[in-house]
Amino acid sequence: LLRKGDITDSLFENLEEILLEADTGIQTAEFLVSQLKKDASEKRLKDSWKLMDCFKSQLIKLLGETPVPVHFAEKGLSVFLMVGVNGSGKTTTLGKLAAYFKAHGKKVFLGAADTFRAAAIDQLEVWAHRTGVEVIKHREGSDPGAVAYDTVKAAAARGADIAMIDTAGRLHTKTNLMEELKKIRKVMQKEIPEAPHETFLILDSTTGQNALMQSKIFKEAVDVTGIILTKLDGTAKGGVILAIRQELKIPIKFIGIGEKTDALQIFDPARFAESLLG
Amino acid sequence: TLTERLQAAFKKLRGKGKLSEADVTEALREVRMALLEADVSLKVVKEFTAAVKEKAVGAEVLESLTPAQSVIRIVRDEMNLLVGGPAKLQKSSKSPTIYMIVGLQGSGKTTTCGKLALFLKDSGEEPVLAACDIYRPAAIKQLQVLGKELEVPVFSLGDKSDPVQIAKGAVQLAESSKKNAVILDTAGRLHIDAQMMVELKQLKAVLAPTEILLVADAMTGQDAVKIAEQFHQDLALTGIILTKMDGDARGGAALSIRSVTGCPVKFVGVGEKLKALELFYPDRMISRILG
Ligand SMILES: Nc1nc2c(ncn2[C@@H]2O[C@H](COP(=O)(O)OP(=O)(O)OP(=O)(O)O)[C@@H](O)[C@H]2O)c(=O)[nH]1
Ligand SMILES: Nc1nc2c(ncn2[C@@H]2O[C@H](COP(=O)(O)OP(=O)(O)OP(=O)(O)O)[C@@H](O)[C@H]2O)c(=O)[nH]1
Ligand SMILES: [Mg+2]
Ligand SMILES: [Mg+2]
Repeated sequence: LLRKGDITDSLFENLEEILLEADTGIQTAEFLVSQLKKDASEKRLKDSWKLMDCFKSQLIKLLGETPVPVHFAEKGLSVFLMVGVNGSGKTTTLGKLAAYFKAHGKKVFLGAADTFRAAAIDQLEVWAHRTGVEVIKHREGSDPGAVAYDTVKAAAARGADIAMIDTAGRLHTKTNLMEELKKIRKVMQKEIPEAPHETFLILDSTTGQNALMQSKIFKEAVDVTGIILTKLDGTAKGGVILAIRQELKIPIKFIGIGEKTDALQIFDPARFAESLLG
Repeated sequence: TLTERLQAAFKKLRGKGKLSEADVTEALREVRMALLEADVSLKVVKEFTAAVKEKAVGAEVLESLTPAQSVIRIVRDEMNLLVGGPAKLQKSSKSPTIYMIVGLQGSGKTTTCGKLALFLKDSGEEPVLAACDIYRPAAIKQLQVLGKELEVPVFSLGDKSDPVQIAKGAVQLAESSKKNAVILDTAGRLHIDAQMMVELKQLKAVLAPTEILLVADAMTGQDAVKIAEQFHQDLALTGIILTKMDGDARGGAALSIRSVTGCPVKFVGVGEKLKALELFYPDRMISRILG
């Protein structure tokens, strides 16, 4: 649609609409389109095909051209923490990551630190069983920090390569729950000062502009090091990630594309940009 | 807020008698922006601003209002029309009343089933919960934990049985134990997963639920229109429940969903506890969306 014929005003309008419908947000969409207009006149682009190519490479630059690999510990146990709002896909993604790292020859331990939600521990146990990894758990209602601490301790003692901690979903607006998350982090650092080596923010791609606020608050609270964008197998495009990249620079490391164990992919900015532009 | 933005945009139009087309076009740019920032879907924003334009151009600016306030009043009126009034949960004349709960993955269905069970109990009804999610790990257990907390029976046939059989079993349990309501918790699914949508159509065909409620996350973005359209087309929804309204998402999805389905928002979820279910208040929602 956008790649035929000459560059016209209506092309820029169509592009802005495509971006808006992809959840890019009005501020970012207007900014990107005005940048493109400037580029087009500076480079004297005449056909829309070249223009869209130019735009696509702008998007790829913004999304992060070079994939940022998972940050492991220099030596010894690597600790990864999963955080995010309710229902975004944390527990499921943890299961997928367990399978992923195990397939790469890593010994993985899981920590069932969602001690609050009904059957959260049971849910993680099914994933642990499915993927053949150990899970450390306490009773429902126990202190999540204690579970995180015990998981790190047990994983280190038993020579694991990776310990991954599942946490309860929480809205970023709940200050006490954000404090709890900070505490979980601090408690693990007693055992391993550099932990967590990755704090993954799990974002649901059907989320609108609120994802930007979620990212801001979670980053401030627990220094998010990577984003995992889930449910991209739906029709939502996750365009809000552009604003998140612009303002917060957090790398997107993986995407979730389904409910099965293997429905996890390393983030590919080119594919994402293609899909965004429909 | 939108009011402030309109006041700023209209600074130069003091004391005019009618709203000109130019004034209105200027105002609608602000309205469009505000609605998009609030996650209202683009198609709905376009329809809404067109409706406002029609009412606003040539409209008299009342003595007591500024031009900005006049536009705001028209916007609010148009929103009130769109959002509609509060709507009650329906009850069937033939017991048990069957409530079918559907929606995307992670939207809050299972938790909402628990909340609805409590709501019904508090209203003097006697609900049974049906564990029709046979896919998600520990989904049945999750519902059983909630049922135990509420002292509401949960009917399950495990995760190797067909959801239709489970639902029928729950109805039989309700009938034999003199309960008058059955709440069907279904698995989260994508609206584009044809096979999974067929499962819901079968459930509806066999169980004939009185209410089919779409549970949607208040933070849903532009996709709300596609989701709601498909679910409505496939099932003829009777109502909407908007969850996680205790967050700071503006909730424009409510407008989008209401607009494309014509269904009323019956409840809002305002927390993780089972008590955290409220009736829907249209003006609160409108204020939230307009900022
Ligand atoms: N289609 C699809 N569904 C997903 C994806 N990731 C997770 N889900 C589903 O989303 C729902 C919620 O997933 P969970 O893993 O329980 O989410 P969570 O963030 O741990 O939820 P809480 O712990 O309650 O906050 C489940 O039904 C998952 O199967 C994905 O990439 N695609
Ligand atoms: N803050 C808040 N959290 C909620 C609300 N409703 C549900 N949740 C949380 O959202 C998460 C997902 O809830 P579930 O009930 O498991 O969602 P679901 O739709 O059944 O998920 P699937 O069955 O996997 O599709 C859980 O952490 C719930 O506690 C709400 O109104 N407010
Ligand atoms: Mg979880
Ligand atoms: Mg559920």
